[in-house]
Amino acid sequence: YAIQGQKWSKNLLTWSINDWPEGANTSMIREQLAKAFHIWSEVSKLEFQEVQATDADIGISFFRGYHGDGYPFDGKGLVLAHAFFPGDGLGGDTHFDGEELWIRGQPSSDSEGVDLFSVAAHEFGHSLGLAHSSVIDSLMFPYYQPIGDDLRLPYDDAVGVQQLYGARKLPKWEPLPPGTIPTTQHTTTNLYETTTYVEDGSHLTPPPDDENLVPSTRPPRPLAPDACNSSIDALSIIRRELFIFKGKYFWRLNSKEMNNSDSSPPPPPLAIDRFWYNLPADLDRVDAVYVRPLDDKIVFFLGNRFWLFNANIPEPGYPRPLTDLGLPANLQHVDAALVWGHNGKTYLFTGQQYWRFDEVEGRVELDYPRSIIMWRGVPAGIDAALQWEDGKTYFFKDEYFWTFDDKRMKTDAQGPKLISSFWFGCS
Amino acid sequence: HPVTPNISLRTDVDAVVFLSKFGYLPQTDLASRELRNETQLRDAIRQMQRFAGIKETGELDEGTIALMKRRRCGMPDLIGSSERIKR
Repeated sequence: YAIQGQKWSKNLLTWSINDWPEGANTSMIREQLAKAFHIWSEVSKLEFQEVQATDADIGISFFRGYHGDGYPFDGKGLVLAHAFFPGDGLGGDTHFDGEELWIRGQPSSDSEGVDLFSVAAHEFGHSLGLAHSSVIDSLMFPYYQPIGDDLRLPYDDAVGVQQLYGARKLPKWEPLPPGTIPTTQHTTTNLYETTTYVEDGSHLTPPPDDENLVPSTRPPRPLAPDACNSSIDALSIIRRELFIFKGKYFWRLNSKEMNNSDSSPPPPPLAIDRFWYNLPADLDRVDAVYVRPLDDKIVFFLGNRFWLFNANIPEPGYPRPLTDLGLPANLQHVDAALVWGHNGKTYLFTGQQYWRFDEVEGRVELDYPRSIIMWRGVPAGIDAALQWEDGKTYFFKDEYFWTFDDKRMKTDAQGPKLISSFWFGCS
Repeated sequence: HPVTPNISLRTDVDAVVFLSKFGYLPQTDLASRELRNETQLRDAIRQMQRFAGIKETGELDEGTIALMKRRRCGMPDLIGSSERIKR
């Protein structure tokens, strides 16, 4: 899934239909739209309420051709609808092409029409802050795919909306139906059991010692790192979100949530290969990552190679060897990469050395490497480095981080602090 | 210098419009299509094919054109380009 960056700051959202299509079957339309909202509220903490007001959070309209938002419709076929990401004004609004024949369910072989529920369910994902997903079976896949009347949100979409708004609590252990013999593989009808992983992270608790309770279907227990008891491998701010990498996993943190002292515990990490495709299948860690200041593309360092991504789409022609960057052939890995706001230059660190990288030339500068001693107080062999949005530079090693004073060129006198408390909010 | 791409874009689908509209080519270049070079177009097509899960040929082959004709959502596919729509 892909999060666009904006989200609603409340969990109860109102919706209204502002412009109807010609000859509308109003009850069918209202029913299908309500059903489309329901599949999102079923797995998240969101709730939706239909109102008769033009200032609802999500305004729904059926328009033809040019309709004043700069995104004209094209008549029957191709583009069916669009929606705006969360925000004021047009934010959250959903527009359907009024020239399509909107129907309930799938058309029969000798009829035509577009299933309103299928399209609305997808568009409401945008209204909630999700962008298109390249997972073909997901609801947020951009191409129209008819879905069953009883659709439940696919896993990819469920994790996406839960990342934004949290998961609705679901019973993980359910009483046996009367007369059923207890087994360890009792299957419940709760298709969203997988979503409990998102809420509870890797800490799925063992079943209670009660023979009347049996485990429901659940995914394999992931061996995910614990944010409150862990070092990190790499981190970077990518499109306004902080991505922290550890082992095969990464955390994706919203800076506003991080700065909120009342924020809940850190969300569980996600598997790197579920989002960043094309990295090695046997990847066990990312060495370093940074966002190129010239074009916002993302560079990953793994061993003696590097990969380039545009958003989460891998660029062709990668991986390439570190030597393409002018780094020595015997260099086996990069510890950390930092775009330093003090001068806008990119720095690559390994062991006791660092290089300054010229983004325009695509190579490290001539009189490097230099000794890390230049960065007074920063230990050799750092794990990661970052210029945070507070303007300060941070270096990470083991379970600690150092704040660096860019003007005095030395680390903060207070010494290293615990990563878990500042970056993950652990107590 | 302007470069006329060798890649055939003369199909019944306007591939450049499609790629621009859905975030694979910068929209600002719509008025100067001839300035695109072949590599840029092939990369955009390949990226679009990868996103849709079809064979990455970098060509406007039958499967790609069929995909471009499929009914779909009007929002762009890439995160960066999707940010443009809100403005």
